[in-house]
Amino acid sequence: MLEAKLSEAALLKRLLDAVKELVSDANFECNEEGIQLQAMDNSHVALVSVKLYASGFKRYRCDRPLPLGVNLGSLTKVLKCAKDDDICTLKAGDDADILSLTYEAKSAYADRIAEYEMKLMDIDADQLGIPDTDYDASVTMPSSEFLRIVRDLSLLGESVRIEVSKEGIRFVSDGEAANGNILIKQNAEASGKKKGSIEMNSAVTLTFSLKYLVNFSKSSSLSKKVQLMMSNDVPLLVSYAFNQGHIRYYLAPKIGD
Amino acid sequence: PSAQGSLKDFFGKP
Repeated sequence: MLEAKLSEAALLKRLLDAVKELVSDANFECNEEGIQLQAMDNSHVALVSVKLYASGFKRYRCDRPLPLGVNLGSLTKVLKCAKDDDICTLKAGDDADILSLTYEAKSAYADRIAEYEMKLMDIDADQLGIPDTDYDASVTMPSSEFLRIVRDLSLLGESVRIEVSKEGIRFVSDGEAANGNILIKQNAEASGKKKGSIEMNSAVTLTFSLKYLVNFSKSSSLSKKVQLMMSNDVPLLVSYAFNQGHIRYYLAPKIGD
Repeated sequence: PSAQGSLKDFFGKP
């Protein structure tokens, strides 16, 4: 059985927000280390990988590996019934056919305990092996800045070319009617304050669909920083780390530009 | 114009 108690429902709400438009159904793989989700979008362009460490929960117990097949739309609805600061407990039996969620709130006048149950499903999803990659460039920046850049450029065109060079990192969008490019320079003062960093072994140029990057940047509510890992001709890794775990996205580049 | 690559070209089955 699984019993996992989170100190705030907001974490799950934000995670669902950051996943549900890419993937409609996914297995939450629960084991003694924590809860993990890995799923690809229907078009096989993007993959999302979420990890919640057992240590990130107020209480965590999982006796044996348990895949919970979740319809993310249904879970989103059930989580909407929780207040952000409610204590949230997830429970499932070994047969994994029902997920129960309990929300506990202490208000000034009374204690409220709300219990919800949702049906689980069998999901036959093939897990992809993600190879360990030594990336040529690693860029860390404020997640709000990344959100702004991809959102702005998505107004102009449907793809973005990302160039990492000695100059810094440049985001370029060539639309039919307008184009734009944004350069972020490695700034000694900024890196001293650890606002961001650019590390590069060799120059990298890659082109990606902006709609996915806009989607990924929904994770800005989970972490103040985002890390972009890039090598020529391999998928981009966009990683957000938070206290209880991480969410990572892989995005296949556009080819033959 | 560029074509969208697939993750299946990069990530194999475990």
